[in-house]
Amino acid sequence: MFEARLAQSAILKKVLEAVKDLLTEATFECSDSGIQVQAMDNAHVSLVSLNLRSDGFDKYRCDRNLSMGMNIGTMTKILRCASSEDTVTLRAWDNPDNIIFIFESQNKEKLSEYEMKLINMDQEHLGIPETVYSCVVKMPSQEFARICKDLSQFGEAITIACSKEGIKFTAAGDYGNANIKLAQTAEADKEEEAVIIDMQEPVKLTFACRYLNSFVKATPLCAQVKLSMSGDVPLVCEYQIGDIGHIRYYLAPKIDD
Amino acid sequence: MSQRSITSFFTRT
Repeated sequence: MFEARLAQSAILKKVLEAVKDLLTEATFECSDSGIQVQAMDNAHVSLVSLNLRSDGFDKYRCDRNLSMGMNIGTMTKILRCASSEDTVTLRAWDNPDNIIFIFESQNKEKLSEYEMKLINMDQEHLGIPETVYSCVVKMPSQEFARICKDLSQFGEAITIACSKEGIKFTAAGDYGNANIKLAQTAEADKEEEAVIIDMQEPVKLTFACRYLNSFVKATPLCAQVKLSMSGDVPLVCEYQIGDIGHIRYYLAPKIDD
Repeated sequence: MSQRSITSFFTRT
């Protein structure tokens, strides 16, 4: 049997909102250690890696490893039926055809059950090598979302240049160009407002706006986002999910033809 | 500019 319970469905609701633009379906690998999802978007340009540790759940039981193929659109619809304060329980039997989502209101007076059919999926699992990145930037996630949105008006791609002094975002298009520079924070009163740059060597990489704007849908999950970059390797855009895990987005850089 | 597939950066397991 598999059963995982969260005291508040808000986290799971936010996780679904953070992946639904990129993924139509995904396999949820459930084991004793937790739930893992690794899936690419349809165009195979980006990869989403989600990790929810079992110890972060209020109740977690997984008698045997399960691979459950889920339709992300349906799952998003189901999670939207839960109130943020509802308790959510995911339940499946061994060799399941279905997964059950159970929402219970705080006063325990409303109990909703949604059963979703699982799908058989050919899955391609990718090994992600351990990488030491040239630049690792931590910055407020809302600021990153704002920059991606603002610069998307000017072009289809954003160039990110990172040096010791700061991080510069540039977009250029037919109507003009724009750039936004953020300096490393000297002294931040609040940790979540800080811009912190850990640089081994400067990098300059260009990424498609479309994907960055999908990644920032994870903004409600965490006040800070971590961007890890090295020359000619995928960007890693990471959001912590409370004390339970993280979501990482990998995006291949654009290259000159 | 062109876009490489993410699969070209990682190994299939």
